[in-house]
Amino acid sequence: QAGQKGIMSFFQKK
Amino acid sequence: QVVDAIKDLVQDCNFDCNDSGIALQAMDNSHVALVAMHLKTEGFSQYRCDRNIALGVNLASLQKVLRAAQNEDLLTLKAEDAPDVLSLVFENSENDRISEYDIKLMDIDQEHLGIPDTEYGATVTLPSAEFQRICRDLMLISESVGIEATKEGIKFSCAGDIGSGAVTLRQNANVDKPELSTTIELQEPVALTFSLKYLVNFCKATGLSSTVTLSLSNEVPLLIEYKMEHGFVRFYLAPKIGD
Repeated sequence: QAGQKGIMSFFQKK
Repeated sequence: QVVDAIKDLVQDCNFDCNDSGIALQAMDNSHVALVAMHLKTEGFSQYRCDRNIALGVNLASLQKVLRAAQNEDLLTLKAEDAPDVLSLVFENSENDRISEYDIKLMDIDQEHLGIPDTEYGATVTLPSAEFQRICRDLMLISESVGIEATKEGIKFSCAGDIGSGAVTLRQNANVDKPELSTTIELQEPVALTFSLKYLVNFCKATGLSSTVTLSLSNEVPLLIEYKMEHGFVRFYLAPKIGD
């Protein structure tokens, strides 16, 4: 989706 | 109710059982949203967990089995060490019915994401049914909603092919029915855009709590929390960015 950020650009893998 | 609330967002997930209760963290398929759930031990009439264990469950399968339970049945969940199945027992104390089901477990290699502690710019608590109504109404007009928190209140606005719409909630204290109050804690003004499809999906948790709390900061995921007496369901949704 255009303009939709992914959650992993905010929360990093543990 | 918890399974109902999340089953359309995530299909397979681990129920992480440990001393503190049963927890779950999973992203949706498109990796736009994250759900985190915790059912604390205090919420169970009996809880025993000898060893930390992850129960890999297909939520659609679990839902099928849970449908076999009556509303007032006592539910017991059991799993052995290194289990192949999760056992569910439904008991009706009135007529001594005992129903026993097993669902097959699966190995789910689920990565856990670290959620940073965030000081949110705005924290808004409102009746969960009201939030659901707003999301459903606006989704008929547009696929995105702008959420703006200012000292005037919180404004949900959208624009689509047929026109536009906006709903503004002002802070309002209902002394007789606190669950109908709207409270807004504002550190700084916040304006973000989100996909309504996800918000409407999160609203399937409405039955878990009479209120919902939205926590917002510019350029970070929205946190939507449904608090239960002994636990919570939290949804995180990544924002949309401008053209």
